[in-house]
Amino acid sequence: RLTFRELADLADESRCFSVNEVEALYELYKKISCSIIDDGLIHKEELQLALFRTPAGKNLFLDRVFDLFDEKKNSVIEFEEFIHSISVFHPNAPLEDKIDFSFRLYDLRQTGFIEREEVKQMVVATLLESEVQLSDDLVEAILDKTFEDADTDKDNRISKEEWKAFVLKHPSVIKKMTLPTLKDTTAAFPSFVFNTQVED
Amino acid sequence: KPESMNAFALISRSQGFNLGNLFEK
Repeated sequence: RLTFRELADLADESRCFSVNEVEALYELYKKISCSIIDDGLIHKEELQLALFRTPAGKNLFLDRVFDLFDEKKNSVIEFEEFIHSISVFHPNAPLEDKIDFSFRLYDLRQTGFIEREEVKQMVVATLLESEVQLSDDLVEAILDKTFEDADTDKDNRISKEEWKAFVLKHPSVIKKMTLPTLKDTTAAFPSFVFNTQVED
Repeated sequence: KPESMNAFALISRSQGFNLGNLFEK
């Protein structure tokens, strides 16, 4: 159980959440972190279970999301790390943070660029996941079109500046970086009301 | 649709990137 000071510090740091909302997110965190291994920390299998409803299988995006949430790189997501990352998904979080997070997510090999090979890998993974079959020619055509648009200096990789310009031109590509639910977290997790340390 | 030729619009549909699922009851 977190102290009021810890909750208040996390709320303060997040710049998006109130203390009550951090408490509500703690309820969600506890639920996920006890789903497989009851140690109060989120392991990759638990994040996978929460996202896919199954702990089995391998998913490229899950690996990247987990890696970004796991700031200390100790193979678990602590509550503080959970709040740090999830706050980027708040509707009021700065657009700059969302652009930065999505860039790091797609920069699979963490080279500071989103390379064409990485984009292909993610397209293929998404098609596999949704059981859609496209010919290799069509995938290459999609990549050609995307890079024509995003890779303005034509070096076959997308820099952070190019990514920013691309996102501003096509805001829908980071639509998933905003979770409207986070604006009303306390309503989504009413159970926290019974545990709250904050009086009205 | 023009979006269908946008690799990132396609990628953003992946379930692994759909954190909204965390909030599903």
